[in-house]
Amino acid sequence: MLELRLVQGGLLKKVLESLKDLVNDANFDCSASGFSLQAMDSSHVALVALLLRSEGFEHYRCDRNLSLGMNLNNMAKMLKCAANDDIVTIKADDASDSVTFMFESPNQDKIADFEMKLMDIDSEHLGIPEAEFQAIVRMPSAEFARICKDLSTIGDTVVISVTKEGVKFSTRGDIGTANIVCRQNPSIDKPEEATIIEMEEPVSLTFALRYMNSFTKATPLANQVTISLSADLPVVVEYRVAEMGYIRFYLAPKIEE
Amino acid sequence: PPFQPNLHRFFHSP
Repeated sequence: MLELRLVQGGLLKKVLESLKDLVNDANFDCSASGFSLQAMDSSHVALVALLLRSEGFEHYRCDRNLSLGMNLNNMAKMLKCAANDDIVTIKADDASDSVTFMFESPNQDKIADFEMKLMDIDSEHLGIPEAEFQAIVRMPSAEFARICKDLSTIGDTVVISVTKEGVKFSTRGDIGTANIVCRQNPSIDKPEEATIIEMEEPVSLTFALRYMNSFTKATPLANQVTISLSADLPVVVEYRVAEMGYIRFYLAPKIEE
Repeated sequence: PPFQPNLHRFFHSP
């Protein structure tokens, strides 16, 4: 028996909106510690890891570990029927082939339940080693989204370079080139507008903008995004999900061969 | 042009 009640149901709506274009079908893994997901895009170039810790739910009951295979587009369709301030409860029986989403309005005057069929999904779980990153950039998520969107009108790839001077996003295309440099800015008064760069060593990596733009669908979840870079390793683009967890996107860099 | 490897080059199934 699984029963997860999330007062901030809007968070789950935003999580699904940020996943559904990258991944079609995925297994949500439920355990005593939380509700999580790891899935790759169809080309296995990008991976998303989601964790919503059990403490973040108002009520969290998970009698035994359960894997719920869901079509993320269909799940997003159902969650779109919840209002942003609705309380969302996810329910499933151990042997059931369906999951129920219950939406309650904050003053309890409207209660809806939507039942969705589950799927059997063969998913491959990859081991992601703990890495020491050469550079970690924390910046406003809206600024990062704007940069990815702007650069993708000019080129297909972005070179992200971190030096003492700041973080530089560069692209080139048929019509020309573009470089955007963001300098460190601690923004003491408004921490959500800060750009903080922790650099062990300068690093420069090339990524497909198509995926970066897809990751920025998570922008409504968090004011800040963290971009962790190391030479010859996938970049990690992380958005915090309130106080309860995170959504992390991994993207393999392009390499010269 | 640079080559796009997939994630299996970096991460492995446990």
